[in-house]
Amino acid sequence: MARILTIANQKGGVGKTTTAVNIAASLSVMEKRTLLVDLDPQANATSGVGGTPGGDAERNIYRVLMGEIPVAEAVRATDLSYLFLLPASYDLIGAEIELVTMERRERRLAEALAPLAGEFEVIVIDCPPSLGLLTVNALFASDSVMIPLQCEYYALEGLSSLFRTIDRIREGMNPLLRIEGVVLTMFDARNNLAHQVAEEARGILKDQVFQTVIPRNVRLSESPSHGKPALLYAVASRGAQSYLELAREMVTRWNAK
Amino acid sequence: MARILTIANQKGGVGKTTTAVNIAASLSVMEKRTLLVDLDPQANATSGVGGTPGGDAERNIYRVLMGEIPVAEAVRATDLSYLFLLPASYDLIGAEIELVTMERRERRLAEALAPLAGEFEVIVIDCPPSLGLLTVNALFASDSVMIPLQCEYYALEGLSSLFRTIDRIREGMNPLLRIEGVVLTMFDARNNLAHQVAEEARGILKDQVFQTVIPRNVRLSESPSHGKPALLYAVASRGAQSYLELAREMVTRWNAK
Ligand SMILES: Nc1ncnc2c1ncn2[C@@H]1O[C@H](COP(=O)(O)OP(=O)(O)OP(=O)(O)O)[C@@H](O)[C@H]1O
Ligand SMILES: Nc1ncnc2c1ncn2[C@@H]1O[C@H](COP(=O)(O)OP(=O)(O)OP(=O)(O)O)[C@@H](O)[C@H]1O
Ligand SMILES: [Mg+2]
Ligand SMILES: [Mg+2]
Repeated sequence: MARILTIANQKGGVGKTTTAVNIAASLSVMEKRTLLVDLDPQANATSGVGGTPGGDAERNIYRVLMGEIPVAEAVRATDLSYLFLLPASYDLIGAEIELVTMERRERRLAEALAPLAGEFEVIVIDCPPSLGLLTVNALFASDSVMIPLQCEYYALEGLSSLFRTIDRIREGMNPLLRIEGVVLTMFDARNNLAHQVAEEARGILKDQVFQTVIPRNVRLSESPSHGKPALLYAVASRGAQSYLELAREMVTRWNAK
Repeated sequence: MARILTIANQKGGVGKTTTAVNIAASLSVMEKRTLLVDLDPQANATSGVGGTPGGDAERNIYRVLMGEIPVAEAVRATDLSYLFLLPASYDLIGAEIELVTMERRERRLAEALAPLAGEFEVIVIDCPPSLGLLTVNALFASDSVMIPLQCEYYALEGLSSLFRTIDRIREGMNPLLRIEGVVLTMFDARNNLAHQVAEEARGILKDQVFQTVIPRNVRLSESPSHGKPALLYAVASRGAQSYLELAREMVTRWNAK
């Protein structure tokens, strides 16, 4: 049975897509069959692994959510042999409004992914920067949620509404939803604010914060322009190495349980 | 009659709030009576000028949009004598879903702000990172839209869907909506990617890109933790100065017409 991991935070630009793409790539080089699901209308995770937004011949997550095609038809291979992609399309923008009036509106992703449970070891879902119906669908479908936290003031402010939403999902729809952990991103050691935010986050969240910290590293922001995860674009970079380390830390926790 | 300016981009973390807060503050020290409207459930612009998310006694933009209180009751003073705030609250998260089934759902902000048109010279609206009903309300109510563009690859990718949405609003609802301009943000001169993105943006968008470029400057990310715009926290910083320059460039264009 696949573990389903959502990468979520309604604060924008905190590193959700960069984390989803590079965690999925790191898990795949540990030879775990991994599916990256792009649930963001911006389709950044799709282009981050070299996919075409919209998918080939319109085979994408939007059409799966709308029940027009079975999920298996939308799954694509990537440059990494154990990594597969379920691409997003721009018309996902309309999905939030369309879902409002649909039956089982928050379960549609869980039901759509169910046929794939036996085919993958891990499913990683990238979310848009909001707590709307797309993110709710992802949290409903997931075993756990990983929260990227940019080491900035506004990002810390947003944590409480995210935890409130996670609690709401746990009470109502998905009682087993766990917090996989909070990962500090874009950490710039020269910057006082980054140290302050990191200390405050560890103070409040204790061991829910991963030991691995993702540094600000220009290779991480360059790699999407080449359509590659960092470990294919600049494997020796601190950025690529920190995500390999994060994946190892997460898997070690899984094996320990 | 107030000029209404929306700061929008569905890409997250590109500097929408930082631009809204610091442009509004810069306009206010030019002694233009300015209202900052926070339409983002994260309420970052509210805390960026020292306000309390939710407003005093629940007087905020959510209750104004729902028709529960008149807009004048929600307007607050700030530390700057010509700057006023219309605060956001966390329950704006639910507004997108609630608005879907309401009458005149995309015009509610325009109608709510109408009574204030004579009281302010400029109204600046900060938006959440999405193209949902809150951002559509802002674009419907506005004379023009300013687009912060982070000098990164993913941010450039997102421009085309934003322009498509602006065109849609222009055709359907607000034919007079102009593009105020695209402002390059978090520009790090040591970083090749930033130069590449800036060149590409100027190549495609030509003089729609402001001459003023906002540099990456730590004072801009520190000032929100003090509840102050940069010109009150560190007026001599390159960050604060670049926003004063941007406001001057924009006002010069207004006076030239
Ligand atoms: N550790 C890092 N070092 C340097 N740049 C980074 C790092 N992580 C992410 N970036 C860059 O910062 C920007 C924001 O990251 P990203 O797009 O992954 O965030 P996001 O949370 O997915 O954004 P959105 O809210 O729009 O979905 C991107 O341009 C990305 O390339
Ligand atoms: N020029 C700059 N230099 C350094 N830091 C900046 C700059 N502009 C913004 N920041 C910081 O980068 C982060 C993202 O900026 P901001 O929150 O303004 O973006 P946003 O587009 O409003 O994000 P969201 O999509 O979540 O609304 C914030 O922590 C902010 O303090
Ligand atoms: Mg993203
Ligand atoms: Mg913002």
